[in-house]
Amino acid sequence: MPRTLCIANQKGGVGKTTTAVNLAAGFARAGLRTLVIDLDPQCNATGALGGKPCARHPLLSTESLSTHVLETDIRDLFLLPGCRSFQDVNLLEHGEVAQSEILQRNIETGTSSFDSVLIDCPPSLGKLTRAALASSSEVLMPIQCEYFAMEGAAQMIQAIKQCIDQTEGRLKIGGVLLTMYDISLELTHEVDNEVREFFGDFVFDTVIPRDVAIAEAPSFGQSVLDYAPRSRGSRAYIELCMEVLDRD
Amino acid sequence: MPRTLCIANQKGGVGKTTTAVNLAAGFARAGLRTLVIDLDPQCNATGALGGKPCARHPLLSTESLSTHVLETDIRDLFLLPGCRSFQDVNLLEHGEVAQSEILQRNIETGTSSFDSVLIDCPPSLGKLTRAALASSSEVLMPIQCEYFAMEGAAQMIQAIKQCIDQTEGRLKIGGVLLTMYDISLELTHEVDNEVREFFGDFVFDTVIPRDVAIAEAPSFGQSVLDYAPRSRGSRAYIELCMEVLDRD
Ligand SMILES: Nc1ncnc2c1ncn2[C@@H]1O[C@H](COP(=O)(O)OP(=O)(O)OP(=O)(O)O)[C@@H](O)[C@H]1O
Ligand SMILES: Nc1ncnc2c1ncn2[C@@H]1O[C@H](COP(=O)(O)OP(=O)(O)OP(=O)(O)O)[C@@H](O)[C@H]1O
Ligand SMILES: [Mg+2]
Ligand SMILES: [Mg+2]
Repeated sequence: MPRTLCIANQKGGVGKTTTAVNLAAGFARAGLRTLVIDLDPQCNATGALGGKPCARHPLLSTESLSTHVLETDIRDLFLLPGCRSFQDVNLLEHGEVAQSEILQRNIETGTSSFDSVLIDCPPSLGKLTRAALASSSEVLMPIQCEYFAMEGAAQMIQAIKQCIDQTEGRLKIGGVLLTMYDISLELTHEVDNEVREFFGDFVFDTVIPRDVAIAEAPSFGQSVLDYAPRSRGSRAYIELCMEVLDRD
Repeated sequence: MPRTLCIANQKGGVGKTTTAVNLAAGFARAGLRTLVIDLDPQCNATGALGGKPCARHPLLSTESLSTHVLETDIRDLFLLPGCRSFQDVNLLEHGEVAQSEILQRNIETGTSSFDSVLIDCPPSLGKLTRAALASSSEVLMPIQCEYFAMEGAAQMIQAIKQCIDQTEGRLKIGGVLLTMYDISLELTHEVDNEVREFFGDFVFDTVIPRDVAIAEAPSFGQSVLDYAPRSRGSRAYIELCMEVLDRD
Protein backbone atom coordinates (compact mmCIF):
# COMPACT_ATOMS: atom_id res chain seq x y z
CA MET A 1 0.00 0.00 0.00
CA PRO A 2 1.45 3.37 -0.97
CA ARG A 3 1.31 6.30 1.42
CA THR A 4 -2.18 7.66 0.65
CA LEU A 5 -2.96 11.26 1.65
CA CYS A 6 -6.55 12.48 1.61
CA ILE A 7 -6.66 16.27 1.09
CA ALA A 8 -9.97 17.23 2.67
CA ASN A 9 -11.90 20.07 4.25
CA GLN A 10 -15.63 20.70 3.96
CA LYS A 11 -14.98 24.47 3.78
CA GLY A 12 -14.78 25.59 0.19
CA GLY A 13 -11.90 27.41 -1.49
CA VAL A 14 -9.25 26.73 1.18
CA GLY A 15 -6.57 25.35 -1.17
CA LYS A 16 -7.35 21.58 -1.33
CA THR A 17 -6.78 21.25 -5.08
CA THR A 18 -3.80 23.64 -5.02
CA THR A 19 -2.18 21.60 -2.23
CA ALA A 20 -2.92 18.19 -3.85
CA VAL A 21 -1.35 19.29 -7.16
CA ASN A 22 1.70 21.13 -5.81
CA LEU A 23 2.53 18.65 -3.05
CA ALA A 24 2.25 15.82 -5.57
CA ALA A 25 4.64 17.71 -7.87
CA GLY A 26 7.05 17.98 -4.93
CA PHE A 27 6.86 14.23 -4.22
CA ALA A 28 7.48 13.46 -7.91
CA ARG A 29 10.49 15.76 -7.91
CA ALA A 30 11.81 13.86 -4.86
CA GLY A 31 11.72 10.72 -7.03
CA LEU A 32 8.50 9.16 -5.68
CA ARG A 33 6.14 7.63 -8.26
CA THR A 34 3.04 9.69 -7.40
CA LEU A 35 -0.67 9.52 -8.36
CA VAL A 36 -3.24 12.33 -7.95
CA ILE A 37 -6.85 11.05 -7.77
CA ASP A 38 -9.48 13.69 -8.61
CA LEU A 39 -12.61 12.93 -6.60
CA ASP A 40 -14.21 16.35 -7.06
CA PRO A 41 -16.93 16.67 -9.73
CA GLN A 42 -15.51 20.12 -10.47
CA CYS A 43 -12.42 18.32 -11.84
CA ASN A 44 -10.08 21.19 -10.94
CA ALA A 45 -7.12 18.88 -10.20
CA THR A 46 -7.64 17.25 -13.61
CA GLY A 47 -7.56 20.65 -15.36
CA ALA A 48 -4.60 21.89 -13.32
CA LEU A 49 -2.53 18.88 -14.49
CA GLY A 50 -3.53 19.29 -18.12
CA GLY A 51 -5.98 16.34 -18.18
CA LYS A 52 -9.59 16.02 -19.42
CA PRO A 53 -12.47 14.74 -17.26
CA CYS A 54 -13.83 11.23 -18.02
CA ALA A 55 -17.39 10.51 -19.09
CA ARG A 56 -17.69 7.83 -16.34
CA HIS A 57 -15.77 8.00 -13.08
CA PRO A 58 -12.81 5.59 -13.36
CA LEU A 59 -13.26 4.52 -9.75
CA LEU A 60 -16.73 3.19 -10.52
CA SER A 61 -15.70 1.24 -13.57
CA THR A 62 -15.08 -2.47 -13.57
CA GLU A 63 -11.86 -2.10 -15.56
CA SER A 64 -8.64 -1.86 -13.64
CA LEU A 65 -7.58 1.62 -12.61
CA SER A 66 -4.41 1.48 -14.68
CA THR A 67 -6.44 1.73 -17.91
CA HIS A 68 -7.55 5.23 -16.87
CA VAL A 69 -4.35 6.60 -15.33
CA LEU A 70 -2.82 9.43 -17.41
CA GLU A 71 0.75 10.65 -17.57
CA THR A 72 1.32 14.37 -16.90
CA ASP A 73 4.05 16.72 -18.14
CA ILE A 74 5.84 16.05 -14.86
CA ARG A 75 8.08 12.93 -14.66
CA ASP A 76 6.84 10.41 -12.07
CA LEU A 77 3.53 12.28 -11.63
CA PHE A 78 0.34 10.54 -12.81
CA LEU A 79 -3.33 11.55 -12.76
CA LEU A 80 -6.59 9.62 -12.33
CA PRO A 81 -8.97 12.16 -13.85
CA GLY A 82 -12.28 13.14 -12.31
CA CYS A 83 -15.77 13.01 -13.77
CA ARG A 84 -18.26 15.85 -14.06
CA SER A 85 -21.22 13.55 -14.46
CA PHE A 86 -23.74 13.84 -11.72
CA GLN A 87 -25.01 10.36 -12.22
CA ASP A 88 -21.71 9.05 -10.96
CA VAL A 89 -21.45 11.50 -8.13
CA ASN A 90 -25.05 10.87 -7.21
CA LEU A 91 -24.44 7.18 -7.51
CA LEU A 92 -21.59 7.48 -5.05
CA GLU A 93 -23.45 9.92 -2.81
CA HIS A 94 -26.82 8.21 -2.87
CA GLY A 95 -25.91 4.67 -3.77
CA GLU A 96 -25.98 1.76 -1.39
CA VAL A 97 -22.97 1.10 0.76
CA ALA A 98 -21.71 -1.12 -2.02
CA GLN A 99 -20.80 1.86 -4.21
CA SER A 100 -18.48 3.37 -1.59
CA GLU A 101 -16.95 -0.06 -1.14
CA ILE A 102 -16.24 -0.32 -4.88
CA LEU A 103 -14.51 3.04 -4.69
CA GLN A 104 -12.45 1.98 -1.68
CA ARG A 105 -11.53 -1.38 -3.18
CA ASN A 106 -10.53 0.23 -6.49
CA ILE A 107 -8.30 2.72 -4.68
CA GLU A 108 -6.66 0.02 -2.58
CA THR A 109 -6.10 -2.52 -5.37
CA GLY A 110 -5.35 -0.07 -8.17
CA THR A 111 -2.61 1.98 -6.60
CA SER A 112 -0.03 -0.60 -5.50
CA SER A 113 2.47 0.43 -8.22
CA PHE A 114 2.79 3.93 -6.74
CA ASP A 115 4.90 5.22 -3.85
CA SER A 116 2.44 7.95 -2.91
CA VAL A 117 -1.18 8.80 -3.71
CA LEU A 118 -2.98 12.12 -3.09
CA ILE A 119 -6.79 12.29 -3.22
CA ASP A 120 -8.37 15.71 -3.94
CA CYS A 121 -11.81 15.88 -2.29
CA PRO A 122 -14.87 18.05 -2.99
CA PRO A 123 -15.91 20.68 -0.38
CA SER A 124 -18.31 18.45 1.55
CA LEU A 125 -18.46 15.70 4.15
CA GLY A 126 -20.64 13.45 2.03
CA LYS A 127 -20.00 9.84 1.02
CA LEU A 128 -17.31 10.72 -1.55
CA THR A 129 -15.09 12.35 1.05
CA ARG A 130 -15.86 9.67 3.64
CA ALA A 131 -14.96 6.90 1.18
CA ALA A 132 -11.73 8.75 0.39
CA LEU A 133 -10.90 9.07 4.11
CA ALA A 134 -11.57 5.36 4.57
CA SER A 135 -9.11 4.49 1.77
CA SER A 136 -6.32 6.72 3.02
CA SER A 137 -3.47 6.29 5.43
CA GLU A 138 -3.57 9.96 6.48
CA VAL A 139 -5.63 13.10 6.09
CA LEU A 140 -4.12 16.50 5.35
CA MET A 141 -6.42 19.42 6.08
CA PRO A 142 -5.74 22.81 4.44
CA ILE A 143 -7.16 25.72 6.45
CA GLN A 144 -7.42 29.30 5.24
CA CYS A 145 -6.54 31.92 7.87
CA GLU A 146 -10.04 33.39 7.91
CA TYR A 147 -12.86 33.56 10.44
CA PHE A 148 -15.11 30.84 8.92
CA ALA A 149 -12.15 28.44 8.95
CA MET A 150 -12.56 27.55 12.61
CA GLU A 151 -16.34 27.22 12.48
CA GLY A 152 -16.21 24.04 10.41
CA ALA A 153 -13.00 22.59 11.91
CA ALA A 154 -14.70 20.83 14.82
CA GLN A 155 -17.17 19.11 12.46
CA MET A 156 -14.35 18.03 10.19
CA ILE A 157 -12.46 16.51 13.14
CA GLN A 158 -15.59 14.67 14.24
CA ALA A 159 -15.95 13.12 10.77
CA ILE A 160 -12.26 12.17 10.74
CA LYS A 161 -12.53 10.54 14.18
CA GLN A 162 -15.52 8.52 12.94
CA CYS A 163 -13.41 7.29 10.05
CA ILE A 164 -10.47 6.47 12.28
CA ASP A 165 -12.78 4.30 14.41
CA GLN A 166 -14.26 2.57 11.35
CA THR A 167 -10.84 1.77 9.87
CA GLU A 168 -9.51 0.57 13.24
CA GLY A 169 -6.89 3.28 13.37
CA ARG A 170 -5.44 2.91 9.87
CA LEU A 171 -6.26 6.52 9.07
CA LYS A 172 -4.32 9.10 11.03
CA ILE A 173 -4.21 12.89 10.97
CA GLY A 174 -1.27 13.71 8.69
CA GLY A 175 -1.34 17.39 9.44
CA VAL A 176 -3.05 20.76 9.26
CA LEU A 177 -1.75 23.27 6.70
CA LEU A 178 -2.26 27.03 6.92
CA THR A 179 -2.87 28.42 3.41
CA MET A 180 -3.19 31.86 1.78
CA TYR A 181 -1.21 33.18 4.71
CA ASP A 182 -0.90 36.99 4.60
CA ILE A 183 1.58 38.10 7.24
CA SER A 184 0.44 41.74 6.99
CA LEU A 185 -3.14 40.96 8.14
CA GLU A 186 -4.07 40.85 11.81
CA LEU A 187 -6.88 38.39 10.95
CA THR A 188 -4.25 35.93 9.72
CA HIS A 189 -2.38 36.02 13.04
CA GLU A 190 -5.58 35.70 15.07
CA VAL A 191 -6.69 32.60 13.18
CA ASP A 192 -3.14 31.20 13.21
CA ASN A 193 -3.15 31.35 17.02
CA GLU A 194 -6.59 29.75 17.24
CA VAL A 195 -5.66 26.93 14.85
CA ARG A 196 -2.43 26.14 16.72
CA GLU A 197 -4.29 26.18 20.05
CA PHE A 198 -6.93 23.76 18.72
CA PHE A 199 -4.64 21.45 16.67
CA GLY A 200 -1.30 21.77 18.49
CA ASP A 201 1.55 19.78 16.89
CA PHE A 202 -0.61 18.62 13.98
CA VAL A 203 -0.10 22.05 12.40
CA PHE A 204 2.78 22.06 9.91
CA ASP A 205 5.59 24.54 10.58
CA THR A 206 5.43 25.42 6.86
CA VAL A 207 2.70 27.91 5.96
CA ILE A 208 1.73 28.64 2.35
CA PRO A 209 1.78 32.42 1.65
CA ARG A 210 -0.82 34.11 -0.55
CA ASP A 211 1.05 34.34 -3.87
CA VAL A 212 -0.54 35.11 -7.22
CA ALA A 213 1.93 32.75 -8.94
CA ILE A 214 0.08 29.88 -7.23
CA ALA A 215 -3.23 31.06 -8.68
CA GLU A 216 -1.76 31.62 -12.16
CA ALA A 217 -0.01 28.25 -12.54
CA PRO A 218 -3.14 26.11 -13.23
CA SER A 219 -4.04 28.22 -16.27
CA PHE A 220 -0.81 26.92 -17.84
CA GLY A 221 -1.47 23.32 -16.73
CA GLN A 222 1.63 23.50 -14.55
CA SER A 223 2.45 23.17 -10.87
CA VAL A 224 3.79 26.34 -9.27
CA LEU A 225 7.15 24.50 -8.89
CA ASP A 226 7.48 24.50 -12.69
CA TYR A 227 5.58 27.72 -13.49
CA ALA A 228 7.44 30.04 -11.06
CA PRO A 229 10.29 28.12 -9.41
CA ARG A 230 11.71 31.14 -7.54
CA SER A 231 8.34 32.33 -6.18
CA ARG A 232 7.48 32.28 -2.47
CA GLY A 233 4.62 29.90 -3.26
CA SER A 234 6.89 27.38 -4.95
CA ARG A 235 9.47 27.48 -2.15
CA ALA A 236 6.73 26.98 0.43
CA TYR A 237 5.35 23.88 -1.30
CA ILE A 238 8.86 22.41 -1.59
CA GLU A 239 9.41 23.11 2.12
CA LEU A 240 6.04 21.48 2.90
CA CYS A 241 7.03 18.45 0.85
CA MET A 242 10.20 18.02 2.93
CA GLU A 243 8.22 18.37 6.15
CA VAL A 244 5.58 15.82 5.07
CA LEU A 245 8.28 13.34 4.02
CA ASP A 246 10.01 13.85 7.39
CA ARG A 247 6.78 13.00 9.25
CA ASP A 248 6.41 9.59 7.65
CA MET B 1 -44.27 35.45 -2.95
CA PRO B 2 -41.34 37.61 -1.90
CA ARG B 3 -38.42 38.14 -4.25
CA THR B 4 -36.33 35.02 -3.48
CA LEU B 5 -32.65 35.07 -4.45
CA CYS B 6 -30.68 31.82 -4.44
CA ILE B 7 -26.95 32.53 -3.90
CA ALA B 8 -25.28 29.53 -5.49
CA ASN B 9 -22.08 28.27 -7.07
CA GLN B 10 -20.64 24.77 -6.70
CA LYS B 11 -17.11 26.22 -6.55
CA GLY B 12 -16.07 26.67 -2.97
CA GLY B 13 -14.97 29.86 -1.24
CA VAL B 14 -16.18 32.31 -3.91
CA GLY B 15 -18.13 34.58 -1.53
CA LYS B 16 -21.63 33.01 -1.44
CA THR B 17 -22.11 33.46 2.31
CA THR B 18 -20.44 36.88 2.30
CA THR B 19 -22.76 38.04 -0.50
CA ALA B 20 -25.91 36.55 1.09
CA VAL B 21 -25.23 38.30 4.42
CA ASN B 22 -24.09 41.70 3.11
CA LEU B 23 -26.67 41.98 0.33
CA ALA B 24 -29.39 41.08 2.84
CA ALA B 25 -28.09 43.79 5.17
CA GLY B 26 -28.33 46.23 2.25
CA PHE B 27 -31.93 45.24 1.51
CA ALA B 28 -32.86 45.64 5.20
CA ARG B 29 -31.24 49.08 5.22
CA ALA B 30 -33.38 49.98 2.17
CA GLY B 31 -36.44 49.18 4.33
CA LEU B 32 -37.24 45.71 2.92
CA ARG B 33 -38.25 43.06 5.47
CA THR B 34 -35.56 40.49 4.61
CA LEU B 35 -34.92 36.83 5.54
CA VAL B 36 -31.63 34.93 5.14
CA ILE B 37 -32.07 31.14 4.91
CA ASP B 38 -28.93 29.14 5.76
CA LEU B 39 -28.97 25.93 3.72
CA ASP B 40 -25.28 25.12 4.19
CA PRO B 41 -24.39 22.51 6.85
CA GLN B 42 -21.32 24.65 7.62
CA CYS B 43 -23.78 27.25 9.02
CA ASN B 44 -21.49 30.17 8.15
CA ALA B 45 -24.38 32.56 7.41
CA THR B 46 -25.88 31.66 10.80
CA GLY B 47 -22.61 32.48 12.59
CA ALA B 48 -22.03 35.65 10.59
CA LEU B 49 -25.42 37.00 11.73
CA GLY B 50 -24.84 36.09 15.37
CA GLY B 51 -27.17 33.05 15.38
CA LYS B 52 -26.71 29.44 16.59
CA PRO B 53 -27.30 26.38 14.39
CA CYS B 54 -30.45 24.29 15.12
CA ALA B 55 -30.39 20.65 16.16
CA ARG B 56 -32.90 19.80 13.39
CA HIS B 57 -33.12 21.72 10.13
CA PRO B 58 -36.12 24.07 10.41
CA LEU B 59 -37.05 23.44 6.78
CA LEU B 60 -37.60 19.75 7.54
CA SER B 61 -39.76 20.31 10.58
CA THR B 62 -43.53 20.09 10.54
CA GLU B 63 -43.87 23.31 12.56
CA SER B 64 -44.31 26.51 10.69
CA LEU B 65 -41.16 28.31 9.67
CA SER B 66 -41.96 31.36 11.76
CA THR B 67 -41.31 29.42 14.98
CA HIS B 68 -37.65 29.09 13.96
CA VAL B 69 -37.00 32.53 12.46
CA LEU B 70 -34.59 34.62 14.58
CA GLU B 71 -34.18 38.37 14.77
CA THR B 72 -30.68 39.74 14.13
CA ASP B 73 -28.98 42.91 15.42
CA ILE B 74 -30.03 44.54 12.15
CA ARG B 75 -33.55 46.04 11.93
CA ASP B 76 -35.72 44.30 9.32
CA LEU B 77 -33.16 41.50 8.87
CA PHE B 78 -34.17 37.99 10.01
CA LEU B 79 -32.40 34.63 9.93
CA LEU B 80 -33.56 31.04 9.46
CA PRO B 81 -30.56 29.25 10.99
CA GLY B 82 -28.87 26.24 9.44
CA CYS B 83 -28.24 22.80 10.87
CA ARG B 84 -24.92 20.99 11.13
CA SER B 85 -26.52 17.59 11.53
CA PHE B 86 -25.65 15.24 8.76
CA GLN B 87 -28.76 13.23 9.26
CA ASP B 88 -30.78 16.16 8.00
CA VAL B 89 -28.44 17.00 5.19
CA ASN B 90 -28.25 13.35 4.23
CA LEU B 91 -32.00 13.13 4.52
CA LEU B 92 -32.32 15.99 2.08
CA GLU B 93 -29.52 14.73 -0.15
CA HIS B 94 -30.46 11.06 -0.11
CA GLY B 95 -34.12 11.15 0.77
CA GLU B 96 -36.90 10.49 -1.63
CA VAL B 97 -38.18 13.31 -3.76
CA ALA B 98 -40.63 14.02 -0.97
CA GLN B 99 -37.94 15.58 1.21
CA SER B 100 -36.97 18.16 -1.38
CA GLU B 101 -40.64 18.89 -1.86
CA ILE B 102 -41.08 19.52 1.89
CA LEU B 103 -38.18 21.95 1.73
CA GLN B 104 -39.64 23.74 -1.28
CA ARG B 105 -43.15 23.88 0.22
CA ASN B 106 -41.82 25.21 3.52
CA ILE B 107 -39.86 27.93 1.75
CA GLU B 108 -42.83 28.94 -0.35
CA THR B 109 -45.44 28.93 2.42
CA GLY B 110 -43.26 30.18 5.25
CA THR B 111 -41.83 33.31 3.69
CA SER B 112 -44.92 35.27 2.61
CA SER B 113 -44.46 37.92 5.36
CA PHE B 114 -41.10 39.00 3.90
CA ASP B 115 -40.29 41.36 1.05
CA SER B 116 -37.09 39.57 0.11
CA VAL B 117 -35.47 36.21 0.89
CA LEU B 118 -31.83 35.19 0.28
CA ILE B 119 -30.84 31.51 0.39
CA ASP B 120 -27.16 30.72 1.12
CA CYS B 121 -26.23 27.40 -0.55
CA PRO B 122 -23.45 24.89 0.14
CA PRO B 123 -20.64 24.48 -2.46
CA SER B 124 -22.28 21.67 -4.40
CA LEU B 125 -24.91 20.94 -7.03
CA GLY B 126 -26.64 18.29 -4.94
CA LYS B 127 -30.30 18.11 -3.95
CA LEU B 128 -30.07 20.93 -1.36
CA THR B 129 -28.94 23.47 -3.93
CA ARG B 130 -31.37 22.17 -6.56
CA ALA B 131 -34.28 22.41 -4.11
CA ALA B 132 -33.19 25.96 -3.29
CA LEU B 133 -33.02 26.86 -7.00
CA ALA B 134 -36.49 25.40 -7.50
CA SER B 135 -37.90 27.58 -4.69
CA SER B 136 -36.33 30.82 -5.90
CA SER B 137 -37.36 33.53 -8.30
CA GLU B 138 -33.75 34.24 -9.31
CA VAL B 139 -30.23 32.90 -8.91
CA LEU B 140 -27.24 35.13 -8.12
CA MET B 141 -23.88 33.50 -8.85
CA PRO B 142 -20.75 34.90 -7.19
CA ILE B 143 -17.59 34.17 -9.18
CA GLN B 144 -14.03 34.68 -7.94
CA CYS B 145 -11.65 36.14 -10.53
CA GLU B 146 -9.46 33.06 -10.59
CA TYR B 147 -8.64 30.35 -13.12
CA PHE B 148 -10.80 27.56 -11.65
CA ALA B 149 -13.82 29.92 -11.68
CA MET B 150 -14.56 29.37 -15.34
CA GLU B 151 -14.06 25.61 -15.25
CA GLY B 152 -17.21 25.02 -13.21
CA ALA B 153 -19.30 27.84 -14.68
CA ALA B 154 -20.63 25.83 -17.63
CA GLN B 155 -21.80 23.02 -15.32
CA MET B 156 -23.49 25.50 -13.04
CA ILE B 157 -25.36 27.05 -15.97
CA GLN B 158 -26.47 23.59 -17.10
CA ALA B 159 -27.93 22.88 -13.66
CA ILE B 160 -29.66 26.28 -13.61
CA LYS B 161 -31.15 25.69 -17.06
CA GLN B 162 -32.48 22.31 -15.86
CA CYS B 163 -34.17 24.09 -12.97
CA ILE B 164 -35.59 26.80 -15.19
CA ASP B 165 -37.20 24.09 -17.37
CA GLN B 166 -38.58 22.24 -14.32
CA THR B 167 -40.13 25.40 -12.82
CA GLU B 168 -41.57 26.46 -16.17
CA GLY B 169 -39.52 29.60 -16.27
CA ARG B 170 -40.22 30.90 -12.74
CA LEU B 171 -36.51 30.87 -11.95
CA LYS B 172 -34.40 33.36 -13.87
CA ILE B 173 -30.71 34.28 -13.77
CA GLY B 174 -30.59 37.32 -11.49
CA GLY B 175 -26.96 38.05 -12.19
CA VAL B 176 -23.31 37.11 -11.99
CA LEU B 177 -21.15 38.90 -9.41
CA LEU B 178 -17.38 39.23 -9.59
CA THR B 179 -15.91 38.93 -6.09
CA MET B 180 -12.49 39.33 -4.42
CA TYR B 181 -11.61 41.59 -7.34
CA ASP B 182 -7.97 42.72 -7.19
CA ILE B 183 -7.42 45.41 -9.79
CA SER B 184 -3.60 45.09 -9.53
CA LEU B 185 -3.57 41.44 -10.70
CA GLU B 186 -3.46 40.54 -14.38
CA LEU B 187 -5.24 37.27 -13.57
CA THR B 188 -8.24 39.27 -12.32
CA HIS B 189 -8.53 41.15 -15.63
CA GLU B 190 -8.13 37.98 -17.68
CA VAL B 191 -10.92 36.19 -15.83
CA ASP B 192 -13.07 39.35 -15.85
CA ASN B 193 -12.90 39.40 -19.66
CA GLU B 194 -13.71 35.69 -19.90
CA VAL B 195 -16.67 35.96 -17.54
CA ARG B 196 -18.14 38.95 -19.40
CA GLU B 197 -17.66 37.17 -22.74
CA PHE B 198 -19.46 34.07 -21.45
CA PHE B 199 -22.23 35.76 -19.40
CA GLY B 200 -22.64 39.10 -21.20
CA ASP B 201 -25.20 41.44 -19.61
CA PHE B 202 -25.88 39.07 -16.72
CA VAL B 203 -22.66 40.30 -15.11
CA PHE B 204 -23.30 43.09 -12.61
CA ASP B 205 -21.49 46.39 -13.21
CA THR B 206 -20.63 46.39 -9.50
CA VAL B 207 -17.62 44.25 -8.60
CA ILE B 208 -16.70 43.44 -4.98
CA PRO B 209 -13.05 44.31 -4.26
CA ARG B 210 -10.83 42.10 -2.07
CA ASP B 211 -11.05 43.96 1.26
CA VAL B 212 -9.96 42.55 4.63
CA ALA B 213 -12.82 44.43 6.35
CA ILE B 214 -15.22 42.01 4.59
CA ALA B 215 -13.33 39.01 6.03
CA GLU B 216 -13.15 40.55 9.53
CA ALA B 217 -16.82 41.52 9.88
CA PRO B 218 -18.21 37.99 10.54
CA SER B 219 -16.00 37.55 13.60
CA PHE B 220 -17.97 40.42 15.15
CA GLY B 221 -21.34 38.99 14.02
CA GLN B 222 -21.82 42.07 11.86
CA SER B 223 -22.30 42.81 8.17
CA VAL B 224 -19.49 44.83 6.62
CA LEU B 225 -22.01 47.71 6.25
CA ASP B 226 -22.10 48.00 10.05
CA TYR B 227 -18.56 46.84 10.86
CA ALA B 228 -16.68 49.18 8.48
CA PRO B 229 -19.16 51.56 6.83
CA ARG B 230 -16.51 53.63 4.99
CA SER B 231 -14.61 50.60 3.63
CA ARG B 232 -14.44 49.78 -0.09
CA GLY B 233 -16.15 46.47 0.66
CA SER B 234 -19.11 48.12 2.36
CA ARG B 235 -19.56 50.68 -0.42
CA ALA B 236 -19.43 47.93 -3.05
CA TYR B 237 -22.17 45.89 -1.35
CA ILE B 238 -24.38 48.99 -1.04
CA GLU B 239 -23.79 49.71 -4.72
CA LEU B 240 -24.65 46.07 -5.55
CA CYS B 241 -27.83 46.35 -3.52
CA MET B 242 -28.92 49.38 -5.60
CA GLU B 243 -28.12 47.55 -8.82
CA VAL B 244 -30.04 44.43 -7.77
CA LEU B 245 -33.05 46.50 -6.73
CA ASP B 246 -32.92 48.33 -10.07
CA ARG B 247 -32.99 45.04 -11.99
CA ASP B 248 -36.29 43.92 -10.44
N1 LIG C 1 -1.47 30.33 -1.50
C1 LIG C 1 -2.28 30.81 -2.45
N2 LIG C 1 -2.08 32.06 -2.91
C2 LIG C 1 -2.91 32.59 -3.84
N3 LIG C 1 -3.97 31.95 -4.37
C3 LIG C 1 -4.22 30.71 -3.95
C4 LIG C 1 -3.41 30.06 -2.98
N4 LIG C 1 -3.90 28.81 -2.77
C5 LIG C 1 -4.98 28.69 -3.57
N5 LIG C 1 -5.17 29.82 -4.29
C6 LIG C 1 -6.27 30.10 -5.22
O1 LIG C 1 -7.46 30.20 -4.45
C7 LIG C 1 -8.53 29.53 -5.11
C8 LIG C 1 -9.03 28.41 -4.21
O2 LIG C 1 -8.08 27.37 -4.13
P1 LIG C 1 -8.47 25.85 -4.47
O3 LIG C 1 -9.36 25.81 -5.65
O4 LIG C 1 -7.22 25.06 -4.51
O5 LIG C 1 -9.29 25.51 -3.17
P2 LIG C 1 -10.20 24.20 -2.92
O6 LIG C 1 -10.25 24.02 -1.46
O7 LIG C 1 -9.70 23.09 -3.75
O8 LIG C 1 -11.63 24.71 -3.48
P3 LIG C 1 -12.96 23.77 -3.58
O9 LIG C 1 -13.50 23.79 -2.17
O10 LIG C 1 -13.85 24.49 -4.56
O11 LIG C 1 -12.52 22.42 -4.04
C9 LIG C 1 -7.99 29.03 -6.44
O12 LIG C 1 -8.33 29.96 -7.43
C10 LIG C 1 -6.48 28.99 -6.22
O13 LIG C 1 -5.77 29.22 -7.40
N1 LIG D 1 -14.39 40.63 -1.15
C1 LIG D 1 -13.75 39.95 -0.20
N2 LIG D 1 -12.58 40.42 0.28
C2 LIG D 1 -11.89 39.72 1.21
N3 LIG D 1 -12.28 38.54 1.72
C3 LIG D 1 -13.43 38.03 1.29
C4 LIG D 1 -14.23 38.69 0.31
N4 LIG D 1 -15.35 37.93 0.09
C5 LIG D 1 -15.23 36.84 0.89
N5 LIG D 1 -14.09 36.91 1.61
C6 LIG D 1 -13.57 35.90 2.53
O1 LIG D 1 -13.21 34.77 1.75
C7 LIG D 1 -13.64 33.56 2.40
C8 LIG D 1 -14.62 32.83 1.49
O2 LIG D 1 -15.83 33.55 1.40
P1 LIG D 1 -17.23 32.82 1.74
O3 LIG D 1 -17.08 31.92 2.91
O4 LIG D 1 -18.29 33.86 1.78
O5 LIG D 1 -17.39 31.96 0.41
P2 LIG D 1 -18.45 30.79 0.16
O6 LIG D 1 -18.61 30.71 -1.31
O7 LIG D 1 -19.64 31.02 0.98
O8 LIG D 1 -17.65 29.50 0.71
P3 LIG D 1 -18.27 28.00 0.79
O9 LIG D 1 -18.12 27.47 -0.60
O10 LIG D 1 -17.38 27.29 1.78
O11 LIG D 1 -19.68 28.12 1.25
C9 LIG D 1 -14.25 33.97 3.73
O12 LIG D 1 -13.28 33.82 4.72
C10 LIG D 1 -14.62 35.43 3.52
O13 LIG D 1 -14.56 36.16 4.70
MG1 LIG E 1 -10.78 21.88 -5.11
MG1 LIG F 1 -20.60 29.68 2.31
